Amino acid sequence: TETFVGHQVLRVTPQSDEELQKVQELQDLEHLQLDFWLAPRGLGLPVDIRVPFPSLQAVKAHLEASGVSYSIMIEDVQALLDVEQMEMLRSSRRLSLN
Amino acid sequence: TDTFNYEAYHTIDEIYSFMDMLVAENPNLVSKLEIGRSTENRPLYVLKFSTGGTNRPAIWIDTGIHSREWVTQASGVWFAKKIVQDHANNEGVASILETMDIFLEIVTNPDGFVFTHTKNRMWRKTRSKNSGSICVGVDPNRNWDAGFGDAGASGNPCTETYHGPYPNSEPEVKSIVDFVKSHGNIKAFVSIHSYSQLLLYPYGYTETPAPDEQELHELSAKAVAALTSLYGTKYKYGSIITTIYRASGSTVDWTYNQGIKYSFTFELRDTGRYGFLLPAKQIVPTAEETWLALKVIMEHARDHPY
Repeated sequence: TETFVGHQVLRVTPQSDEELQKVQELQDLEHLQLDFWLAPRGLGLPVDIRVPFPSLQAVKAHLEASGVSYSIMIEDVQALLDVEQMEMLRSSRRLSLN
Repeated sequence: TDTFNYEAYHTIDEIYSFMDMLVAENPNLVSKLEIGRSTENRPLYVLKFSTGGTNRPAIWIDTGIHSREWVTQASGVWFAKKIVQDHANNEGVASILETMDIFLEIVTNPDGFVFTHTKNRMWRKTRSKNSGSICVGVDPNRNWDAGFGDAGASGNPCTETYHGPYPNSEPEVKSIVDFVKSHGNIKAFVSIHSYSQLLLYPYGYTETPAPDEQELHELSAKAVAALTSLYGTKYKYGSIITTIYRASGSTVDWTYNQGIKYSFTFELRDTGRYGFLLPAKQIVPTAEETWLALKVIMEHARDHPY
């Protein structure tokens, strides 16, 4: 099973054509293995990118160097998945008891 | 199905068991059709809700074509139970069922769904092999014969929006295509995705407005107002290409071109907190609010025969 330890989901909201272009450039950088949860759509519209841990520094540097601000939407994807898994287990146990 | 936990995510086996239970409990209303098999030979089940009659006008709803969008399959389960409850209590969609059938495909991409449970929670595509590539899967929402392969889809099998080698190459798509064509009387088609809180209508592959754009826009406004009335969840609406981006080969563009006027696609919650990892406690509120919008669309289809 693939784990997502240290993966973050970054939210970028491009405010200018230059910022939009910088975010779009990320889509072409295949080696970073980025997963665009929300792809670039236009100015003022959020772009959500799941960034594997090894690519975090490069992505943040790319954005910061271009003056593109971002927020961290999910700090650690695996932590959320662990919670989700735990809840499913709890639920199926309850189902068996029923 | 009264004791089923609708506030939790479930595996495909649990969902398929739920469907069997629902059919067993309501033999005069619900039946289960197998419309085909997936790439990995899993059955593609559709629940049919019908109070009788042959080849009545029908409404199609599908959830989970993108496998990682778990809130959609979970909402599909809730919708199924809700239809049965409304019928039993003679409220809500009961009046729709007097004249129309409802088809609901809860796990539209079963191979992908199983893969999200067993190997990779973030899997979105089908699980078909691509000759000449080590990358697996096709985006089933770019695999329809509507602007297939144009801008707004990728020809690279390693991308999330890979359109596949040819239209309907994915059995998950082909099965629906065959079903819709052979049925011939589907009047509304709603394909449900997550996330970003949108209600969209054709087109995605062209900037040319759909001939029925004005009616679809007005209907979207009504549906979104109903949705928002419950918990205040804010939705945007419009055509796919003007509201999000160019997307070729998408489901509802094809259904619209087949003459299904009321073709819509939803993007359910959330915006900016959890994405595809929406906590299970939000399943029921999401399904409840979506249901209000669905009801508006279904009632409109019933009241505006064409």
